Amino acid sequence: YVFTPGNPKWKRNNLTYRILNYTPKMRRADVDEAVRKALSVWSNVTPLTFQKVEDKEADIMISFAYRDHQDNSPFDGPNGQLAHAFQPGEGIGGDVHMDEEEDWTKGGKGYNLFIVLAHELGHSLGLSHSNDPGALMYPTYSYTDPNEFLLPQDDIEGIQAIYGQSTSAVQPTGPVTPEACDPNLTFDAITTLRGEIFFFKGRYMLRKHTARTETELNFISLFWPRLPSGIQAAYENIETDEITIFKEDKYWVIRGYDVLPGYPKPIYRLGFPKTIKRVNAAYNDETTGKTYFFVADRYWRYDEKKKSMDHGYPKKIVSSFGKIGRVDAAFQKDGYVYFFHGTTQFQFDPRAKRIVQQMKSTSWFNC
Amino acid sequence: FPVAPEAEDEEKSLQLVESYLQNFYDLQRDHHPRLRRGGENPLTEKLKEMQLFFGLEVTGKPDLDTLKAMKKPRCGIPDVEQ
Repeated sequence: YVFTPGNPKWKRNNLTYRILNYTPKMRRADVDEAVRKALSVWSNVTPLTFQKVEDKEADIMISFAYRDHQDNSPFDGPNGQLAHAFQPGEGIGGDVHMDEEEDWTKGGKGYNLFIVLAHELGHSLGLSHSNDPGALMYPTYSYTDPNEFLLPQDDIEGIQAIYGQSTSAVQPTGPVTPEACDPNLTFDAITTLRGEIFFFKGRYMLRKHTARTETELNFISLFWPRLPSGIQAAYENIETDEITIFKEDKYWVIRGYDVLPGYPKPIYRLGFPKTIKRVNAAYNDETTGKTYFFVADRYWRYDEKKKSMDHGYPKKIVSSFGKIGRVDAAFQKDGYVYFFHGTTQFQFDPRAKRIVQQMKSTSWFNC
Repeated sequence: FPVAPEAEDEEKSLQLVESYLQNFYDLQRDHHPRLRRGGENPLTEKLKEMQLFFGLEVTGKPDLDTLKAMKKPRCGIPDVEQ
């Protein structure tokens, strides 16, 4: 996190805000809700409070503006610069200006008003741009479902360094951006996808092409805005060029950027008993066309052609794959299956039916 | 003759790079030609600063990843002190 040069801050904790005008692209009530929620992002983690006022000057004046709006920082029309805000201070200090020519929405289409407002309010309170790609104060727009939004740890530490901690008994903490070479890095799910490998963690995915040294970090929502964060299992069916994503008792089938119509579906359509509430890991064996699902200490085998579970399952993981414990994530590459358990990774040879190597979970990232 | 598409793209990219660095990385708008006194081209210097901020490979050149980052919708506040 970065403070605004000169460390400007509000001298009071009880601040006021006013919405000067409304964008015609959203219902007024949705704009009010987006503003209220964006302010609570910061009041939830500090002693700050925000009171809405009408018809008088407020500390933070929020407005939608076009191109040149007399503050020496003209907007540039659709896309590009979405909004800006001023550091704490009298007059224009703390004010937030939204570019009226953007497609403001309350969902994943266009630009989510709540997300952009929450970022700009960080400036209104004295924060500058952070170079943590997962931080709310990172300069470029990225969508997160507002219902799933958690203020990242980098932003919490930044704003608390200015205004102090929250007054609530339990101090809030936020998600930390995964780093590829963090020795403690574990994964929620892993899948291959058209020759690359996607490692899922929280709302992020680390994308690795074996021919490139660097690892790309993105939000899952960048490719698939309709997917939730925190997915639990994933596998690629190379024959159909689809990946299947699991979270709790639902699954999605994706081709390229598109979630196929009719999804999510309940996992019971695949033949799981109702007692199963989630899938921990999955991989598809390209040679046999069978998909292996791992749940707690057991696994199922699914026939992709017959579209049904094979008989005689579930079986104990240890009976077929050895002492690999519970499986967090799995994928198959070049004939070997890679099982991830915490920070440990096992390379399993399905032909020899034994583990041939044990590595660290981060071995794919050229650390 | 119509300008070859590649040259046109290059011109556009250069304009994008310059305006991005002027808006967000305090690249001075050069209105008066000045005698260069050696040292690095200010644009290259600012480009490196931007690449470092975004965790891109610091090449000092407007490569594809850098242009991709510059085209992303973003906040209008500069990334460095003006």
